[in-house]
Amino acid sequence: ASTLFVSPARSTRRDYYIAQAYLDRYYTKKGGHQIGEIVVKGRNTMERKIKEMQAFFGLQVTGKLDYSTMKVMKRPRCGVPDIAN
Amino acid sequence: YRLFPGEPKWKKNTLTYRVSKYTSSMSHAEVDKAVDMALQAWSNAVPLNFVRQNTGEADIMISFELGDHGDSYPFDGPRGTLAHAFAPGEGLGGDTHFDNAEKWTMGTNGFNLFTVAAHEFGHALGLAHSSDPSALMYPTYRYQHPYGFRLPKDDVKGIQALYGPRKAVTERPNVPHIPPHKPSDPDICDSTSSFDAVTMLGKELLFFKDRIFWRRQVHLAAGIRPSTITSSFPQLMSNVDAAYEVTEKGIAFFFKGPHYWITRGFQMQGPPRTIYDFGFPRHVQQIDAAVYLREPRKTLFFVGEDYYSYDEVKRKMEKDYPKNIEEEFSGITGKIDAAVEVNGYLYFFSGPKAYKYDIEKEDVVNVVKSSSWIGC
Repeated sequence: ASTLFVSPARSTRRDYYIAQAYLDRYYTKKGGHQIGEIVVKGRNTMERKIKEMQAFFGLQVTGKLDYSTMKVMKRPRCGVPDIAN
Repeated sequence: YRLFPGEPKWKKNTLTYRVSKYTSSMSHAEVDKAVDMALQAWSNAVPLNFVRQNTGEADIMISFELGDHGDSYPFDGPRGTLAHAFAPGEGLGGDTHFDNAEKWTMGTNGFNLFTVAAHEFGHALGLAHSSDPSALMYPTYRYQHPYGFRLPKDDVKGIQALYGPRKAVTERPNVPHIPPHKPSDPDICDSTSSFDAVTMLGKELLFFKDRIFWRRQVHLAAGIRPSTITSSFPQLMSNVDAAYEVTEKGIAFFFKGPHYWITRGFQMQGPPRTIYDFGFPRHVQQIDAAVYLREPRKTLFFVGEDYYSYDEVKRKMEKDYPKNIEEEFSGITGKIDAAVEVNGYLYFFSGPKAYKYDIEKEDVVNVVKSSSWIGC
């Protein structure tokens, strides 16, 4: 997890869980994986989803949980996933 | 803008909606108002009509829920996720849920219900999230002032990609421009189109057009002012097809598509009903005009080139109808948009003309501009 943070010292474990829940809720296809989708477990998956979210919100695509990425994740929002299910 | 995979959309243009569970942080009336205005934000841009229901299963079921509420998308308490909605479809399709753990408001001291509802109804009509930060369909909350709200361009493009533009207001796909108080405004008076519906209501005459209606005393053409239909008839919202009042009973009937509402004065008397209650054949989907005749206590309904006669005493359609309008009402040309009886004369509104019809003589005795009735 710490490799996902730009400055691990400043980021709390709580942010990691916020990010994990956010990406699971808004950037994960529900209802099992679509046929033919190769599932990559672990860190690559999270990094890939972070990049997807950063691209959607027009943030710098780093794959890291930097300050501006965490700021967007903490904003109140709609519960419909950004990658359409 | 983005559409959902497969681009699900509603196949009909009249959708029913119902608020099945309210929140404790706003009054029912405030919730209803916010919901109506949020739906109207979309119906301004596309040819969709929304009819409120107070019971049973509606296309769009709206409710305030807590935590896990049975649709495999549990809410998460204050902030975070505010609401969600399902893409068009049967059953859960179109349904819209708000997190009741939030503080909902008509203003800014909490989450503005109009703002979130307008966004969610975008999903319920078939829009996914937009990555345009100025779009209503952007995923994160950004307060929108309900009054004077204008649907952003990105959302207009998205929703019209699904349903096409609403003809009458294509040029202005936003909240309607309320004409200035003096009805002599050229935009109103020069309009070549007629009224959608005209009726007596108590001692007043009401003229309906798009989202606006004008009220006037029968014998006084002064002080005529436009109001929005939603301000007095929230359920009707806009584009009333026909209306009439049964004077003796003090009740009025308002028609939109295959539905009608009953009012006592300005008070709605219950949910919409279907026009087949009157005995119309199923191929009739909409009424063009309706007028109650006090003498025989019958109501004439105008549908295309035909008209029907309904006996208000026996509460049933008369036999040997429909009949052809031009054969019966000589001198009236074109489709009848609206009709009303005033002081024993029948007035037919057809496009920019209003025909004064003498029932005794069975003939037209005068023709004026339709808009002259609202002071033009």
